[in-house]
Parts: sequence; C-alpha cells; structure tokens
Amino acid sequence: KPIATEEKDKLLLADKYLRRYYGMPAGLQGEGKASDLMHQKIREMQAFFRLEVTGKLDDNTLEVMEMARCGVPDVAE
Amino acid sequence: YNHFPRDLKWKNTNVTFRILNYTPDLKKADVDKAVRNAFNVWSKVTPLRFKKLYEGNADIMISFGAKEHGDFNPFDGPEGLLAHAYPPGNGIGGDTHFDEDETWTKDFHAFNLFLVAAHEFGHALGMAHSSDPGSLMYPVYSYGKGYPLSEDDIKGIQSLYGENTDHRKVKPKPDAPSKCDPELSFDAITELRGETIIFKDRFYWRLHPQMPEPEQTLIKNTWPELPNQVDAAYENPEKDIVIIFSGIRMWALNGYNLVDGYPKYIHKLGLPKTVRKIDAAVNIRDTGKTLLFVDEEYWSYDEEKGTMDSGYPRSLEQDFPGIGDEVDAVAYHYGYLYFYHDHMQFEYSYSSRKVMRIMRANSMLNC
Repeated sequence: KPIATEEKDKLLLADKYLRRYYGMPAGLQGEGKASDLMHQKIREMQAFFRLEVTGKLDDNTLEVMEMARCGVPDVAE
Repeated sequence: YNHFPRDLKWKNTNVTFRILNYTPDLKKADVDKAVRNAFNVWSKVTPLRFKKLYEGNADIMISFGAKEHGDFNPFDGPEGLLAHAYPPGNGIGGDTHFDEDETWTKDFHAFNLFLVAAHEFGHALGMAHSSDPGSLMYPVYSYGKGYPLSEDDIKGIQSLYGENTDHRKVKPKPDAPSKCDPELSFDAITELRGETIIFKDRFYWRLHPQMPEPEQTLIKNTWPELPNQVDAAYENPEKDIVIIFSGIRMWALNGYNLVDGYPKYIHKLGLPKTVRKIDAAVNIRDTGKTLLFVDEEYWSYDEEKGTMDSGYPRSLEQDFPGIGDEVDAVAYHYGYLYFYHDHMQFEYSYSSRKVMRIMRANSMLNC
C-alpha cells in the first residue's frame, strides 16, 4: 500500500535532519522505509536531546526536529 | 559540554573579528552592539580579548546571507536553520554566518541576534553542542534573559582557554537538574490533563502515562510568560485550569495557554498579606477543596464558593502527622496525598489519616 504523504514528509524531514546534524550518509533511504542506519541515527539524536530512545520517529522526536536551531552538526565531525 | 575533535581552539587569546555586512532587520548600531555583547559573554569568563577590524582578514568574519551564501553549506529560508559557525582555524575557520531569511531582533521576539551570536561565537571559539537543555550551547533556540552562559558552558570554555584573570563576577545559569540525583527535591507538582508536571528550577519534567521516559523542558519554552521559578501548582479539573504560584503572584493555564486576566495576587484567594509565598498546593478532587501550604500551616480554599474556609490556617503537623512541618510539593491520587519534602516522598492516606509509605521523591521519575 503506498505510504501516506504525511508519513513520507516525516521521513524526508528526518532524513534531511539526520544527514545535516548527525552525519548520516545521503541516498540510503529505500522507497518509503527507514533504513537500519536511519534508526541508529534517530537513536543517536534522541540520546543527545535526552528524549526516550526508541529509534522511531515519534511525535516528541519530530517536534524537536522542527525546532529552530543552529546549523552546526550535533556530532562533531 | 563538548569540544570539537582535537580540542580545536585559537592559539592566542587575542582574537580579531570583522562584520562584513548588516541585516536590514536592525539598525547598524544595534547589530554592532549585539555582536560586541555576544563576544563579551565569553571574555567575561576567559582571558579571551576580541578586537574589531574594519578591513582585511579577521579570525572571525561575520556575515548575513540567505540560502547558498558562498560556503556550500546553504541556509534553508525562514525558521529551521538560523545560523552556523566554523571551528577555530585558518581561512573559513571561526567564520560565522547568519541566515538573512530570519527576522533578527534585539528583544524577546524570535530571533534575538545577541543570543544566536553568543551561541555561534561559542562554536567559533571551539565549543561544540551541549546536550544540557539549559546551556547556551544547546542546539535549539530559546530566549532567556540575563547572563546566557550556564555552568556547563563556563566549564567547557575554561577547559580550552583558562579562567578570566581579572575575576569579573558573572552569575551563570545553573545546569539542568538531573532527575536521578539522589538529593533531588521538587519545587512543585501538578496534573495537567492526565499528564504529571514536576517543576524544578527553570525546568519541568512532563510525565505521560504512555511515555516511560520523563521529558525535561525549559518552563519558558512552553510558557514564556511564566517566571523561571515555580513555588506551587495545582489543577482544578472542574474548570480545566492549572494554577501556578510564584512569590505573591499566580497564573492560570488552560492547557498550554495563559488565561486572560492573570497574573493575579495570591491574596485574592483570601490569604493574609503576610503570606509572601506558597510552598505547595493540591486540589482534593473528592471534596472540591484546594489545600494551600505555607511554612508550618495550611489553608483550605473552597473552589466552588471561591472563598477560603473558616477555621484556617491549621497546623500541618497536627493534621498530617508524620510528614514533618514543611512541604515542597503535594499531589493527590485516588485517596492518597503525596507530600514531597527535600528528597523524600510521603504517601499519606487521606481517609485513615496516616503515612503509609516513605519513598524517594524521584522514584516517580524512574530512578
């Protein structure tokens, strides 16, 4: 069943956020499904922001991803 | 706090900066002042000294630009990404860029240029992001008055450059309280539409039945109008409002919105003028009474009548034996009062009038 637009938007937001701030390599996402690496990066981001570490794009995680913030990555490269 | 890899920093403490262009959102003088004040934040606690250049190449080159602005690290239009800066080093090292698509301000409206500049200059001096939600180097924007560095920030920058040799006094913000600190005490506790809100310093934890992990947030991030310190709080489920007390003022919240007409003075409840602070408050859902605790005494307020009950204040110790003579916070669940004092929590049976259990205050934070 095709992924609903909203779901896809969330994935796109997370993909962009994790690439920009958590060093996730580009071009990993399969069609409409979060990769294992993405789950791992979500866990990294949740741990950094002291959110509940689920590896999933829950509401609290998305809420933080939508906040105005600094452009420097959270994981120092 | 975190540093960049290899603890990148400037080799000497005299650092130069230059402002290449200006945002039209503010007067040039306001931008100059915001930038100077932002550097002063760091020079107050270190030997670092910042010299402004008007031409040539400075260590920290400051500019405003939108979208792709010359460093292949594009901005993203309004909101979202506000600014970025590069770690100390030659060339682009130290350079700081602000997203011109944002609205830059000099007051509490988003986004305050001084605060964002102080954060970005932290990067330009060698600080990476901190995961302490109360620190200036926390990646998410939040507005706060007063000296912006927290103890966490100061430890970080001083471990790179040392302390300020002429010892000018600063009043840093305390670090965010740790929920599993064995000595943790609460400022206030209340329900809010099925969630439990616990106030401590400038923060609150939010406990939700489906969220095993409490979420810590700055009070002002959710309720900008509230003060940084809450003394007491309770929910009146009938009216669907939460009353917040701080000093001699009280606010009413309807969910996450402030009810018009507040803040009001606590004396409107019928408390004597000698009362300057309420330690704890709790609504007993079954009786419709709200108990207000002040030092060793407490009052009973009838929510329906909107008046204080006669025969108060009464002695806390006499009416609730076993919990001591002062409380920090009180909650009521299914016939049990939970008194919090220092790092202890007393479960008190309202019907049988005795203490049933004694636990650590933060046992409800999964600690």
